[in-house]
Amino acid sequence: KVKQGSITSFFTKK
Amino acid sequence: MFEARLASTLTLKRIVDALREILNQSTLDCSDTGIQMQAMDNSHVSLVSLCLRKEYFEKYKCNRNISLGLDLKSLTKVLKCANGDDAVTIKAADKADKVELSFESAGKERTADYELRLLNLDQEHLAIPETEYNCVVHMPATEFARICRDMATFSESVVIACSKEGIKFSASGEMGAANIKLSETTKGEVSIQVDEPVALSFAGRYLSTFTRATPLAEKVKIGLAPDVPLLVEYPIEDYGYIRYYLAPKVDD
Repeated sequence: KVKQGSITSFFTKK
Repeated sequence: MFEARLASTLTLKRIVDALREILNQSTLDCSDTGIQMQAMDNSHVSLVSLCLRKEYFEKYKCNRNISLGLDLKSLTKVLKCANGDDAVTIKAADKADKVELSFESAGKERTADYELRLLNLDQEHLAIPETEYNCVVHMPATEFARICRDMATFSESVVIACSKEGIKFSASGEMGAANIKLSETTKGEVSIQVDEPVALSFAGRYLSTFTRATPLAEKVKIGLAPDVPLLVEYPIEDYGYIRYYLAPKVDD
């Protein structure tokens, strides 16, 4: 099954 | 004190059009080097980053850093009051709770001033890592918009596969399947640099949203690397850009 990734799992908080 | 003047309101209208489908509200961070903005969509699937260097403006003054929280719907309403060829000046005092937009007609015979209330937005900033994209493709922005529109007819998911042979967009659904492949052209309309082939799956409706920026640029740059967000970049003349990042779909 394919699910949508989240941008926050790639780019982290400054 | 912040003051920035653009010779034409049209580009500002286009920039706001490119943002407002993804974002309702956003904070412009103004400094002496120019204006930056970064925000995620509500679902945290995509991120948009805007950069306008001060050289982009006819006049630019920013004595101290200032953040302008704007409601993009309201800003759009104000911009509708202006003609595309009006000059626009954006002004805000230090610690102001409003921003002023002044429009001056091309013949200078009509001026109109509007005030917009500023919002106090609590926006988190994400660090966007420097990424070496395995595949970098430049193509006409209108071509990319057309492909995204055509893919949307077939499926919500779009697979983008890039290799030395070209870049291929695929979508398949109940109705059937679509495959569009672009090869590098000798005239340079389409350029494809590939270190390693990459294939990733993305949500088509986000791609379509990004193409709202099409009127801003002749060409769009697409960056792909395994397991990282897709980059879709529209340059704004030589003085800035809108970059969209889209998280790929992943195997659960």
